[in-house]
Amino acid sequence: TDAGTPIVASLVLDAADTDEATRSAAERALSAWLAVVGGTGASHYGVFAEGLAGRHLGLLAAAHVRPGLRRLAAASRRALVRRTALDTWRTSDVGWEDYDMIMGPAGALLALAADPEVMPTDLAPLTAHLVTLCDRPELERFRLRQRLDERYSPWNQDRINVGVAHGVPGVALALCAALDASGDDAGIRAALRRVADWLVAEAYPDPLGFITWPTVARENRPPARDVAEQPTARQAWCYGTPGVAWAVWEIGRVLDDDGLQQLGRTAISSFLDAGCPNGNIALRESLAICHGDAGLLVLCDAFHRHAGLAAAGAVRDLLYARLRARLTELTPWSATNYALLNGPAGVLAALLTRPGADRTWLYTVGLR
Amino acid sequence: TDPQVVAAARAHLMAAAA
Repeated sequence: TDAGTPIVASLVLDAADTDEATRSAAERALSAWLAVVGGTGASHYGVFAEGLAGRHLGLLAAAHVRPGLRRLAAASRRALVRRTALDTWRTSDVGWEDYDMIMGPAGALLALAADPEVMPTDLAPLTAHLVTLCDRPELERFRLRQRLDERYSPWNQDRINVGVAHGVPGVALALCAALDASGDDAGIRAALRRVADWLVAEAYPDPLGFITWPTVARENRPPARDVAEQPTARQAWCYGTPGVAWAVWEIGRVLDDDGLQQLGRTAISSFLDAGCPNGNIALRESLAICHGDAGLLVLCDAFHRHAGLAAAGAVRDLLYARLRARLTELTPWSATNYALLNGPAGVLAALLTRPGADRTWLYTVGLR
Repeated sequence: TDPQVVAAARAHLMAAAA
């Protein structure tokens, strides 16, 4: 029940040249999604699966093409604003649900910042919480102390995550979006400055010749050991370059810091020059946004569109052709998976977001 | 819009609607 189905449906319904059979399929998929969302409770704040942020972004996409849904989107907005104003999250001994984009407040902040009907004051409880989490120079409050399920990423236990999905860069992207939506805010700027200094210190040169970031903070350990502890030396939307490079470039933009923007550009350019090596990933994962080509495509598109990086535009076009050649792999996958981040919906959303397409859905993954 | 991408999207949406 994440935003994958309404986002794909809204992208095809929004295109003027979509045929009737596809429109009909999109309308039916949208109705099915609304029925499921209406019948199940949300389990967390984030953009992933049954999260409130993902549902709100899905409703925004749906209301964009079906104006009759605007009242439902308004109700979702009010509920999310009211809930974030009343709720509290841990500021020490944290778990993912206390801050991240996938399950926590950063996801909710991205969803509200993407909504043009939201008032700047509505963002305040979420921004205040995330700014508090950034108040130590070493960002110590982000150290994962809640017990993690040993099946998933146990190497994060008692460490500070440096990924977009679960880490400090994802929080920074949410704060950048909040700053864009609400105008100037000294507290957000100070928080982003501390995050930026920390991310500059965490950057390192990969042996393959590009600038990147570790999956968890190195803390005086050499990065090679850090990589060896983990399942893959992943470079994707979720970890390393390109994802963290985008967060660094965005922080540089909102802080008007040329040096930071240059670090983001150097990282992505060096990664593209190295041929985009992204570790050993399974075949289906290599398609998706989180770990695969669809994520790299939307990031290259963002670097081309917003940072004016011509090389990123060229790689985006190559990735489009590569994903298009693998479309037949999507159909059997679509029988069981409707997820945006790890599924075929994200691949389709990336391919459907050609020039002129509505780009609001990109907030779901910290882009624009 | 790319017809092959739209066809894949249609197949996905039909599965999501089923």
